[in-house]
Amino acid sequence: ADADTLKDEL
Amino acid sequence: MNIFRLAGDMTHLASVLVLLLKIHTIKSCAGVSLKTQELYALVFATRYLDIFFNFVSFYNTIMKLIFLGSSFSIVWYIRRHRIVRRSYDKDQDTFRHLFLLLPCLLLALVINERFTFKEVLWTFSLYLEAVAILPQLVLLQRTRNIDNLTGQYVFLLGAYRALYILNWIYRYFTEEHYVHWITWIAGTIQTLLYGDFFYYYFQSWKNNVRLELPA
Repeated sequence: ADADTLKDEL
Repeated sequence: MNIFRLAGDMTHLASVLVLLLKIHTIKSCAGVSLKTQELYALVFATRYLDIFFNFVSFYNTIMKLIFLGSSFSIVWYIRRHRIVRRSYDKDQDTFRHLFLLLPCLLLALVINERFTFKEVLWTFSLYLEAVAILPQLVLLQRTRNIDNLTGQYVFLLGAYRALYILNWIYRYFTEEHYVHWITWIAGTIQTLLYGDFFYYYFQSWKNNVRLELPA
């Protein structure tokens, strides 16, 4: 799991 | 990228364009809360800190630039534009920034995924975005005559948030390890704040009368 998953959202 | 996320982003984009179009063509910012616009500018500035270091996609970078550029232009128009600034009703737009900023900052310092500078600011931007619409909603309630464009702006913003929730539900079921409590809770609270507005917006639309919020 990547903690940055949501960082692809605006 | 799923259809809900794309529709959400496009609705968000449309809301900003509607507002810019209103300000630019009518040269008026009547009914628009400068407080909310300043908070959004801060939201994007703190969330998109990584714009030059963390490349996600061309789409992502362009959208981030648009949201940063548009939010700061709107603030500039209301504060500095020779004609537009005259239509700003300072006496009605009285919500205090600090009242929202401080709790969001404290909460971000305590509840975050990782205690790093970037991560705390990113979390702060989520909390602040959740409540940034409040000064605008308060102003709408005080303004007797809400013009169509301002009403549409707030409606589009609310629709964008609702579509993001559908996007999270979709991603939760289609992607592995997709659990983000902070984002979901902040995002859900943000969407709920529009509930009242949506109700009166649809009523006015159904009855074909001018949008007016009860005092």
